[in-house]
Amino acid sequence: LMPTILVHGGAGDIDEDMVIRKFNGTKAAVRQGYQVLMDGGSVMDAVMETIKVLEDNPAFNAGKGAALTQPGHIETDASIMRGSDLAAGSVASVSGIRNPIVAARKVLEQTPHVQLAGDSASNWAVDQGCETEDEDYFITLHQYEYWLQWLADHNMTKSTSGEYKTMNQIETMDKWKNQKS
Amino acid sequence: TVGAVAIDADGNIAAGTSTGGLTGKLPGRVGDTPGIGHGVFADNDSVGVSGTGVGESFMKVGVARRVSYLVEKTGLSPNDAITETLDYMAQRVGGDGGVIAIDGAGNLGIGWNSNQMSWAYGRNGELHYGVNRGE
Repeated sequence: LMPTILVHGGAGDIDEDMVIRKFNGTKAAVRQGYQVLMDGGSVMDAVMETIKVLEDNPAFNAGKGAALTQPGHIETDASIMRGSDLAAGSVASVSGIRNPIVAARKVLEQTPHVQLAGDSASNWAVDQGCETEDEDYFITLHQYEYWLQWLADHNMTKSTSGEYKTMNQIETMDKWKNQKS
Repeated sequence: TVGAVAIDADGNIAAGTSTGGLTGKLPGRVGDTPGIGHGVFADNDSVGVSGTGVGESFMKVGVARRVSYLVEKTGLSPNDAITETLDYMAQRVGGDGGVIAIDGAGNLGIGWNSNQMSWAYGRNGELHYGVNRGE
């Protein structure tokens, strides 16, 4: 068998100006993963190092460059699985973790569980030594513009509490707030 | 979403997927990526799989596990298994996306039913990549 690393960088409609960035990003990731295999690293090492390159590249929707939630924050998911023994690890809705794939692998290797989620998962990953970044690190202009467009498309606006809601939701909230009973 | 699948000279397979999800998703929304059997799967006896696309659709169909089942039990190539799975997903629940896979014999599968998917692979010292059909 010839050692092989295969990657994807997301599907959908890829903007013309993004195509070159995606080409360069996936090629860089493959080179990294292939080198790990050639140097005798495990397939788990190859997959993790490959995905780290993609997570650090703002052209991809993972890690730096992740999509924004409705309120304008970053929540990321990642998973990894080992085919020799079906071991699996994943994290869901984590914030501030630079490379969620590293956290997923730590779940696989250091817990009896398959998935950790939310703030607890983020805090656990920090305790395990995962690298962290402020939220600003993750938010790219590209994704910010996507988010602004999404808000406009969904007729969302900022409520007095600072959350983004539809006008209908805000009117409903105001109605409830004004009820005295 | 990004993903990777690797196989070594001994037939060991691993797969991983990582994502920022959907723009405008509700806080706490979890897609297929961290779902074992949905957005990722790896078994030396069948395939390693990583997916990207509409996570809710991938979860309903169990895309990664379905691809692996088709390879393992029906003998389909990874490419054909991906095509059949994405067709099934589109027919049953809608949604689009793409999948990459490597089986235990080292056969590659790269497929998508969206307009484009960026992919690349390295093997035998060569690098191949593309984003549109036919590349």
